[in-house]
Amino acid sequence: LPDDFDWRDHGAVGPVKNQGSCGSCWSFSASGALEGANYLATGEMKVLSEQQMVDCDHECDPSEHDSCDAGCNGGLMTNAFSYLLKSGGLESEKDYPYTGRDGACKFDKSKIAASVQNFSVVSIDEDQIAANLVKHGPLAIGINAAYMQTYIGGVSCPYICGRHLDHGVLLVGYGAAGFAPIRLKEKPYWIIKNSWGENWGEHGYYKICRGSNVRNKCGVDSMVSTVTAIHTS
Amino acid sequence: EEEPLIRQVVGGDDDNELELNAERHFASFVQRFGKSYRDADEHAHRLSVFKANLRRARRHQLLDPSAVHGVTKFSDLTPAEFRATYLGLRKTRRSFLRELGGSAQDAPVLPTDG
Repeated sequence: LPDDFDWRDHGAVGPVKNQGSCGSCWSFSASGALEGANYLATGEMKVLSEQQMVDCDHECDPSEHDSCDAGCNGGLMTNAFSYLLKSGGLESEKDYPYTGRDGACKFDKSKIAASVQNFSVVSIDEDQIAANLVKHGPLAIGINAAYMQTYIGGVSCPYICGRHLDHGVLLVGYGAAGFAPIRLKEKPYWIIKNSWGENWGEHGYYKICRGSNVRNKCGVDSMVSTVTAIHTS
Repeated sequence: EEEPLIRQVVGGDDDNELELNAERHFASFVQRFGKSYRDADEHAHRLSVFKANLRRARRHQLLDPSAVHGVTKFSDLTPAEFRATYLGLRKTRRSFLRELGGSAQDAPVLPTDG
């Protein structure tokens, strides 16, 4: 495994987006993972639609039938991948633009820009997470966002942080050590793409510590899924 | 040197400093993020939420010294409003683990040495 790795350096990460005041983080996490997988499969970065999932994906959790994707009221990335397998794929942002509100489904199968081949769940093992990241591209992850409302920059590594997950984001890379602005303390970290616009965090990104002595900080290792896209010429 | 794990997280006299400067910080926050409020009551309410979030950012800074915490575009929202509006993950890890045998399958173990 390389000491540092960042898919932004290899073109597999689309632009930072903004979910607005809508609980659709799950669709941004899922679309970001498919954008990366589709780039690896086709060599082309296509910016994909979240609104199609907000409007059309009401897929339910196979082990919890009362928990279904519900647009601005929340969802789950693996439910979204299941939906995309069944729907045939995802339209581009251009063809199905984001409104930030729940709407009627306007999915047009003839406009599919990317399709899911399969998806899988990565165990709570930071080496396995790093290996899947390097091999399959950016990963859809859950996290506890308690410290993110006030986060401005640096490597977040709270002494105390809950592990119940309430936000879906995209893991795009990792660093061996990052100097924290306030204290010159080196901490290996994950690089996370958020969906709150570029005027939040570090140009829309968040860094959280990783490593054996701070494993699964804020639950970051505990809901990780990877998706592969169908190869189209 | 290692951080002392037990830290004083409730401010002392810098509460007064924070109180004094909160209105100034709030004015620059409103301008910087283009905020507008319905009426004077709403403005006053958002100022009080903002003050509470300044204290919260200070606590976060003490509990998370390797990051920088402070005023963000969400500083006029209570934690509950923030969670309800800008997050959106419906599940906890517990139900996620149960799914491992469902439609989502385990990723094969990948080699990580060499």
